[in-house]
Amino acid sequence: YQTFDGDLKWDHNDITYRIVNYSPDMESSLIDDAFARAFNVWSQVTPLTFTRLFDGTADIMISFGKADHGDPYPFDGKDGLLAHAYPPGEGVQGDAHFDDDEFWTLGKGPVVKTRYGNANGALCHFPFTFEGRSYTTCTTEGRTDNLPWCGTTADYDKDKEYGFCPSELLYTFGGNADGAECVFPFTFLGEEYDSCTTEGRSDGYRWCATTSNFDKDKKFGFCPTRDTAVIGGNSEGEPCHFPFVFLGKKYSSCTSEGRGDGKLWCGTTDNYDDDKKWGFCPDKGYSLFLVAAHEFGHALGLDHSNIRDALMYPMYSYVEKFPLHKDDIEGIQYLYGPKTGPDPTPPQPRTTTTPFPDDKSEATKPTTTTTTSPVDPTKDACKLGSFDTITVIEGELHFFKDGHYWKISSRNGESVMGPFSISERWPALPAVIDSAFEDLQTKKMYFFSGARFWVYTGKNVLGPRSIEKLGLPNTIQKVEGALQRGKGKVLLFSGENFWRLDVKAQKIDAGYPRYTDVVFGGVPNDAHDVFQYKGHMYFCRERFYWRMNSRRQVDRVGYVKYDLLKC
Amino acid sequence: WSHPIKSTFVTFPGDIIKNKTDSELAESYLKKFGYLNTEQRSGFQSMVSTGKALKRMQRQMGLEETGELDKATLEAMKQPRCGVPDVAN
Repeated sequence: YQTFDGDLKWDHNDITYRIVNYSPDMESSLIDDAFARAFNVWSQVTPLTFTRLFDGTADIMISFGKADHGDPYPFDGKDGLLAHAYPPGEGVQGDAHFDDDEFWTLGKGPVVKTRYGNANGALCHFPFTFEGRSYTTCTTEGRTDNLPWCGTTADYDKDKEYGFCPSELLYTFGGNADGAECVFPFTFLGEEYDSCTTEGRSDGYRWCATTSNFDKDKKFGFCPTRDTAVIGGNSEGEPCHFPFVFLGKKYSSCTSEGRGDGKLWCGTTDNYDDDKKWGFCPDKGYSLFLVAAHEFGHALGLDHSNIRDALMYPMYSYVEKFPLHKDDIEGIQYLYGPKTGPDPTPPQPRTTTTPFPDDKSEATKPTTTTTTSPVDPTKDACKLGSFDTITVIEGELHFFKDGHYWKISSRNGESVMGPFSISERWPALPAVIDSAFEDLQTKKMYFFSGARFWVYTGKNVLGPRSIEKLGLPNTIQKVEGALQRGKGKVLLFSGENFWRLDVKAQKIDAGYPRYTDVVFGGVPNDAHDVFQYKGHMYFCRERFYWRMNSRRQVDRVGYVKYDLLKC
Repeated sequence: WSHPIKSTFVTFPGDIIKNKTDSELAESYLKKFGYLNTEQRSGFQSMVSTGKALKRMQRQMGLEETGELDKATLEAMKQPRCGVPDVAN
């Protein structure tokens, strides 16, 4: 292994990173996941931790760009250079740049995450069968609205599971239109456009207006790449047109003719000779995870290795297994030392006398069941890394963790009080509470744990009931957060989705679930506590919170421990 | 029917990658990744020879150190890779 001259390294172990923009090749959640996994490769063997920031300057700023992208090292179109990163330090140092003229995948061809449909956002299954015919790409067959779709199992005819594929007719990303779909035709600088365009931009990214008149409304978003679209060339986003004519000859598939580099290309109109419109054919692409893991190695202080199987070897090759070689591990541990301490373990369920929930036993009853652990006064909320849930009860912020809770009261100078035993105040509840909220109209307390919920009215309790009774799908393992939205409406969060509960009707409203990242852009998709406090919405992940104002702008990212618990 | 196909190479509009000869490709590769550079030490400039640069590149890539632009070296230069130079400058 090699390190940079002077053994450049970070002077702290809690590294932050920020994803500045996204590639149109993959759904943003897949990109987030690839980067998170790439960081995890390094955090598994060092004491380093990686925390994602959503605004401001992070140690490692990650961006996609094409050709000249703002630093002295331009990219070179498809293939060749894939990415680069700078060694640790201030400013551009530590940053990682990815060439968006590449086709970014997970290394084995297009990765198409669906939206809507009935497959809960599953990936397309290629090939899939529809009406007896096999499809290896998304298709508009069987639809009249021209929306591309795919089967998410091998046999749509049998399983009927499907979702919609990335398309500008369905959504955009980035821009300022909250992911709204393109509106065609739209007017830009007095001209009318019937498809996404790169006009008006110097970075080569395709965009569209999300109203019929950009000049007036200034609303726009970037167009996601369809799985059938060509890469690069001068027709990015268009599908191949088969057959097409090149030098007077007809081609019905991609060809390398006319090129010295052997790359497959196609015409995107029926005649290349007349129109000169072309692009490279989609291939397996490059694994964003593997390339990112390599680049993050640079961002942490590793230079190129000359061991062919090492992750830090300069050439790309696809591997499925854990990508770190002994040489990489020795290199990074030379800089930061080995990982110390045990891996975090999930809290063990406590012994409880509460019977397993039975919907037949739904009745308001004084309860006699309890958790049995005594309160340990030495338990310090300031020493806890994260909480099971955080919520406001009677105007006081409550922090729940493993059978106990703490509270912060402005009446008490905003100092932490507790620990208190959950079982003493709410005897029916289990030790681990995933989410809770107080219905502001009735003052009833709703508690969620796993797939069950309880409703406390004073000392009387109803439940446990199954969350399916509220209309939540049985695939949900837990409700992770709750936000009060006006009178009698509460948003319930789980995974990447949220639902709106009509508290009075005790039913989920129609039109849900919705994607959290579409409505609440800039907060972690995997927040484990979501709550409302003093007019702000808080999304917590591990020991950090993202605070969002009523205009849904993230206006602060901070530590739960210091800012909320006042430790 | 076994006549060799005579390929015609064209310049594709919008293509950043230009057709280069092997020696042009090698020279730009060696320069870009730090093997062939003008080193400045105490005001003295020296150009590392191409053969020496090729050997250094071959050693880094685990190739036979011939100092020649052989087929294996040329193939390695065409592989997709990280843009960080192999030799710091």
